[in-house]
Amino acid sequence: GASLPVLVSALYGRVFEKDPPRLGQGPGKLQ
Amino acid sequence: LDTFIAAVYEHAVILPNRTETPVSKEDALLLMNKNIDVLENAVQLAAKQGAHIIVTPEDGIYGWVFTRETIYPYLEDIPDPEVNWIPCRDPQRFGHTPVQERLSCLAKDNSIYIVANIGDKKPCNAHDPQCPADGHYQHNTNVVFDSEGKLVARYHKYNLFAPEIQFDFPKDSELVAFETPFGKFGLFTCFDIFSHDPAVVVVDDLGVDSVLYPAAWYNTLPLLSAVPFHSAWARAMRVNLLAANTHNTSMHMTGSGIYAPEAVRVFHYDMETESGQLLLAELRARPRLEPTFPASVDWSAYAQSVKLSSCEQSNFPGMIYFDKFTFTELKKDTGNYTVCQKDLCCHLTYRMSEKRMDEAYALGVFDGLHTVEGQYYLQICTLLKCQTTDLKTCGEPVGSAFTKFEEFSLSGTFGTSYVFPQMALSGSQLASERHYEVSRDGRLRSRS
Repeated sequence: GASLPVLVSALYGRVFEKDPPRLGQGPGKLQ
Repeated sequence: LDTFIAAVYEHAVILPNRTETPVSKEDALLLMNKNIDVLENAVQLAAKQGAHIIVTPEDGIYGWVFTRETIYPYLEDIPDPEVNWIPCRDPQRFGHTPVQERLSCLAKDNSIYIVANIGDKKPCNAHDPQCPADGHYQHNTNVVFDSEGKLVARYHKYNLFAPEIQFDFPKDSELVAFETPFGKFGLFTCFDIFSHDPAVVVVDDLGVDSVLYPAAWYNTLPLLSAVPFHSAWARAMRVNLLAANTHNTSMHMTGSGIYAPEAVRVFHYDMETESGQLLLAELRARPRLEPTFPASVDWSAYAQSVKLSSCEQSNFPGMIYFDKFTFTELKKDTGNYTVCQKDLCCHLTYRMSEKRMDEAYALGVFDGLHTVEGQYYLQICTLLKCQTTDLKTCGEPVGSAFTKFEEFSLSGTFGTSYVFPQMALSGSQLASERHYEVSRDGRLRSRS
């Protein structure tokens, strides 16, 4: 096995059902 | 075709001068043609090397330095592909559309599919309650021309990035996919990759084999760098991802690649020069039919089965890109740690070659709503090097690491099946699949 100079290792989970109604927050939603 | 040659071009976009008032259509076209001249060389080079399709970056033809008013001269009316149009053959059919005509001729003359990102404008009127005051919609738009120059796909970016004030949101999320002799393709743009609609839906519901992904992504260490993030997405969604990023080192914009579900085929990361870069790689047209197709993963299986480490440890808070993490330090050269936040517990076992006194590492966990440049709910487990040995710097950007990990295994009690596994090594290099794997019970672990 190799020995690795790890900088960052991540499990990046997205819980879509907990998102607010709209992901993008551009001008259309800032009003 | 069982396989095809994919190409992506990382383009150092020639940006317009910042202006307060809109330039003339002629000046806008002049700037766009300068960029298309560069793209043309990449297209010809790719076609000579047998590429079937080439993806170019988001904002690759006019850049991103605009207000709503100053981008107007760069926009064209882009029709629905159902009109069955080859702009190279019939350039005046939808008004003055020189950019679409030139891209269509590029595709036709080089017999290659071209994916580009340009601006669409659509008139509207007072009958439409959402019609902007200036009487038209302006959309950030991906277009695809097939090898005969026909417009075969048009996608309006749904999840605009907050600074994209020059564009309007489309009314609804568009699911865009099209068939080719080398598999079914979906497409979306940059910030969309964080979303369920259309990014996950185009894979899970439309069953595409490959995704075309123009991006203008600036890297934000440690967790939001283009190459690790995009390759992790392709791995978790189990599709080919053809990611073409803009190149601009002053904005930390670099990181393109051609990613297969089971491995990175080729990637490019360059913070040293201002040059563009063409990448080519062979891909399986329908990866899910291949023996190498990765098995599905139950991301919480292992962590839910493991006995949480009971050893006394001092947790401490830290920030990663405005999110409040809970960390615990890796104090020795080998260990077994668990750290929890709300419903998520992250578990790490590891062995270092030696515990260096000049470097500090931490295990971090975040379970919450990210609310800065958009609002999306995250559950993250991460092993990372802190910027210095001061634990207050855990989560700050780091470029190099000398500590060697002989073994590690990272897992979490995730409440979602959408988990993207990242591994970045010293110098922002991507770890190779030879060195790590994702087990079916949800461990991101070194291959021993």
